[in-house]
Amino acid sequence: NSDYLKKAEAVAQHHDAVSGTSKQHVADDYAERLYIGRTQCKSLIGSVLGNLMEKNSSVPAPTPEFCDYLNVSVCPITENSPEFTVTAYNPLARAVTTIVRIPVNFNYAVTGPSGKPVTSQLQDVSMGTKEVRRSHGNASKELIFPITVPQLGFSNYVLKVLQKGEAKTSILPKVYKPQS
Amino acid sequence: DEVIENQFLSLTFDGSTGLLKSMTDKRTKSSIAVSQSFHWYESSTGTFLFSQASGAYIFRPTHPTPKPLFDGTSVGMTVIKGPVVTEVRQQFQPWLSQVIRLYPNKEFAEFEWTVGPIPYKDGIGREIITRFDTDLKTNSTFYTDANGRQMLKRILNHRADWVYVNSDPTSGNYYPINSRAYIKDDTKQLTVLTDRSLGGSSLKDGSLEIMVQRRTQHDDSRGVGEPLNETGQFGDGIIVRGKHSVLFTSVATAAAAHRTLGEEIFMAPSLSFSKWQPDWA
Repeated sequence: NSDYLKKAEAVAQHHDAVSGTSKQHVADDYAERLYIGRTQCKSLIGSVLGNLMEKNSSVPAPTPEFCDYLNVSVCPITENSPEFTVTAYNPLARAVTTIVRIPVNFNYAVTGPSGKPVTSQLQDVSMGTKEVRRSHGNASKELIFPITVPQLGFSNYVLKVLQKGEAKTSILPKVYKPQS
Repeated sequence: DEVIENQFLSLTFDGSTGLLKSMTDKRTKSSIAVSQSFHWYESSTGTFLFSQASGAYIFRPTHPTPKPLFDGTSVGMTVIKGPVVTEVRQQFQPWLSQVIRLYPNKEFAEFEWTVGPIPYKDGIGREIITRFDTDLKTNSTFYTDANGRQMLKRILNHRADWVYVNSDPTSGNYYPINSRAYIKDDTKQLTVLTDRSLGGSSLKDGSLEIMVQRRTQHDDSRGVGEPLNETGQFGDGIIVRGKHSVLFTSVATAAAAHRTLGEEIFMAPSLSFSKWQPDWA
């Protein structure tokens, strides 16, 4: 089934999918085909990443899961887990440093690929985001931190919930609400 | 006035309205006055002389001047300043908000807009744009990409390869924006990179507008047979969120900046998650 996405993409080359001029039920069908193909691809990519990670570890690596709705701060794993690993894969042929935004409900210590702590920023999810996601997701906060990923490779960042008294690497931002 | 800045950019916001007021390139110390806000075109349902309605195929506004979505008082600005990101949250309408972000060591400003559900109960089609109004002297010229590759020069009310007939002053000047568009004068350039294919134009000097979402209530009689009105899972319309990455640079450094950034947006790292602690050794 690993070529389903290829076929779904091919179907979506029809002119009404490219231009957005299909009837709504046809657009829904295009979306469903792409979703099925994407789900299979994610499973395949997850297996590959899991195998690659296992080579570097004495601990068996599970298959990583993807979160489609990170843009609205929804990710069941990060919202509810005291410990988890973020794996970033970089498809570019050069190293990239970027910022990631993870939906959480607690404060976490972030450890980078070299084992060193990474500075992060913990802030409230905006009201707009809460409205957008409607009934999905329960994260009240976002943890924001920089990641660096090598060319055509991956980096693991480990997040562990902070216990009382533990040194914080995350910094709470200052919030200003100017009076109009 | 409120200022947010990083090593490359400084953005000044009007303290009373909360709107963006100016951008400064800190390397060249050059500035532009820039106001960014949202507007909407009312979709035409056709006129006595020409029955063409705005719909899935056709963009035809009733009036060439869009209506503002900023009420003229305040966008209810909240500023959050931290070590990883500085952001300004703006609320234009109950269904329209935006977050403007600056990251350390990044040349661009990120404008994340959230639009929808677009009101529809009054029976009026709405086509929402974001617009950057600057003091750049652009001489009726702007640039859009051809599928993320060559940047093509566009001139208002003009085509290089056929006689231009001005059938609609607004949509007749709209072009596809697949990855980026820019306006510039002799020394300064404002580039907007999109995260999806959109349409846009520069209808007056120094201005760059990009349509972010449309909800029409009439079929345009071009074959689709229904209005462009996606009602979504909850039946009241969809909510759309997207990002524009905005560069303000010298003309000389703009191409290197937007080519590099465009690549990073198009092939961004993919994130996956596991409940697992790897062995560092």
